[in-house]
Amino acid sequence: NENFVGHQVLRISAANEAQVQKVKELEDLEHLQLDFWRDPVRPGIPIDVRVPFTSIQSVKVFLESHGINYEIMIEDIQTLLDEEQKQMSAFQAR
Amino acid sequence: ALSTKTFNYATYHTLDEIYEFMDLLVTENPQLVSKIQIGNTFEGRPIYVLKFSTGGTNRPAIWIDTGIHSREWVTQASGVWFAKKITEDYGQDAAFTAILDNMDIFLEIVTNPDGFAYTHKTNRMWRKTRSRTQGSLCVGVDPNRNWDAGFGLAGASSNPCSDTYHGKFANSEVEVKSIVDFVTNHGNIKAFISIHSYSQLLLYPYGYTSEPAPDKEELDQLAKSAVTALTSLYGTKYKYGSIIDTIYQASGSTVDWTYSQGIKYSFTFELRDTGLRGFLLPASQIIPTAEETWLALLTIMDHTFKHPY
Repeated sequence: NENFVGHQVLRISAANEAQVQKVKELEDLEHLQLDFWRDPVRPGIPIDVRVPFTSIQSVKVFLESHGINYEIMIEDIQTLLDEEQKQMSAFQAR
Repeated sequence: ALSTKTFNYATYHTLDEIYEFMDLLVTENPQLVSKIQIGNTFEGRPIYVLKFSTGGTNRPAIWIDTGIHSREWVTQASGVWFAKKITEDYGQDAAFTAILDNMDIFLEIVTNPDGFAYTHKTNRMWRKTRSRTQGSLCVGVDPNRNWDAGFGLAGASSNPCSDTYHGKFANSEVEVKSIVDFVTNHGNIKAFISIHSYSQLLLYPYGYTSEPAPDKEELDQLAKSAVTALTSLYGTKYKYGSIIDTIYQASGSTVDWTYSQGIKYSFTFELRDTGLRGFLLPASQIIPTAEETWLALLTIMDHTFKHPY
């Protein structure tokens, strides 16, 4: 199973169209391997993006340097996946 | 599970467990439920649709599918719950019984079996099919960009490594082509509802163009009624509107194609995540999600039944 230790999901709040476009620029940087759970659409609609551990620092620096607000929606994906697996195994065991 | 009564609807299940559930449901309700295989996936897995029918031949029908994007686990889990709900409510709930006495329901619970198996086995975040693209190391096509409606226009990617890769040509994905052939051969489907997650939206055509759909007024009114019914249960807030107005331009999408085939009541749901879990919605929210969504589905099915066309 693919490992998502350290992957975070950021919820980005783009305040205006320019910031939406800035986030879209991130989308095109394939080396960051970003996984947009909710795409950049328009100001006011949350943008959710899964960021691999190796890209987190650069993504956060990018957002902060452009004054784009974000919060950490999921601290560590793997923790939730482990929880999900545990719940399923508990049921199957029962 | 020994029966659909002891089946646990409040946990996520593997592909095999869902396929076993389908067989149990058919065995327990032979007069009402049958299982149709509409094709095989790229990796050779059977693609099953449950048919709920009380008789007649080629009756007007309602199509519901879940799980076209494999990581959206709450949708397949809701599809399992819908299947059981249909067998429980027929003969009990007057409004629903009237619908099923006159229309058939087709329910495809796992619309992307290869992708779903892959989320259990290898990558829980997988969204696309598992087909191979010649000349690329990347795998899979977004099955919700592969339909022959605005195919390849803006709102999908031509990059095989993208999560919204539209594929080499429309219906290139056998998981899509199987539905296209089924719907075309059936010829009497009156409502088509494709269920995704997340972000609480009820969407209708178009996604590939900002042109309003000819039936926009009626679709908007019906979406409003359906969302009102959904929200009445647990207060889950939904937005509704056309795909392009409500979220973004998306070309080659399922409901744009079904609408272009004359299926007026074509809708896409984006089910809850009311919290901050995204695709990793806790299993404890499966049943509440299914229950509230069912109220919206009933609204759409009832309207379809009462407004034959």
